Amino acid sequence: RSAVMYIQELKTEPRDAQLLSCLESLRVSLNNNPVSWVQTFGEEGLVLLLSFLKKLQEEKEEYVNLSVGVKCQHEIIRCLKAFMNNKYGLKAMLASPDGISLLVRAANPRIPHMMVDAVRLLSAICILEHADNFHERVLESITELGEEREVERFQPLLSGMQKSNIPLKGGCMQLINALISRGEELDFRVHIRSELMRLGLRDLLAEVRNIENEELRVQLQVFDEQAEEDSEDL
Amino acid sequence: DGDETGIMDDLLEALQSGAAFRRK
Repeated sequence: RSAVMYIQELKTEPRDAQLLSCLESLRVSLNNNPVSWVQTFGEEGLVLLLSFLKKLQEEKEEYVNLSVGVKCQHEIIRCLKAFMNNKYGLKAMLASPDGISLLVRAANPRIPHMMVDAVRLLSAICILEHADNFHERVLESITELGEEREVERFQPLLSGMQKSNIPLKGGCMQLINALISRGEELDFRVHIRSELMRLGLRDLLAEVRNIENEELRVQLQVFDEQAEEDSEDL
Repeated sequence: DGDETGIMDDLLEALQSGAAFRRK
């Protein structure tokens, strides 16, 4: 199918199994076609994907792990990753008004396998070298969602760390490291770290250190080294 | 300049290996 055909299909507002099948096939196409194909899918396709994601996130979360809606949300996150895997797509996603905030909402600890992918994409956005300081936009979106739900802004990250899913623990630590490491001011980095520690990261770290996993080991080492360097500077 | 591909894969790899966090 051509990029235009996917756009046409998405515009018919498919639901459930039909939407899922369209998204699965779209993800394969986004991954395997040249950038020109992604460009044809373009901003129009991106807007459609984001609006489906938004609608699905707003649906009731009953029986959340069983629903096709959750599978569709996860598939959209995978499509976004494929879409953003080139300069054109990445720029388009970052220029979209609610792309980052929808990714932050997808970092939902009740859906651990989707949260892993969402926190990884957010980490990647944080470390982009760009005058727009994308890590600040990620942090702003995290703060806004916390305010909206009247919970501590880093609570979803801490909840993710508490899940038994080891890649999720690694992904959450990766995002924590990305947010802290991109802060230019020592005060900022110390503040974020102490906010996380106060919220329960200290106890969680003690537990996580006993898990034998290379990815997690790397992230814990990064976290410790950065904290140590900052404490020396302080 | 939209032709560069694999950007996200490279960023994710640099994050996972810790290379993204090494001070320059």
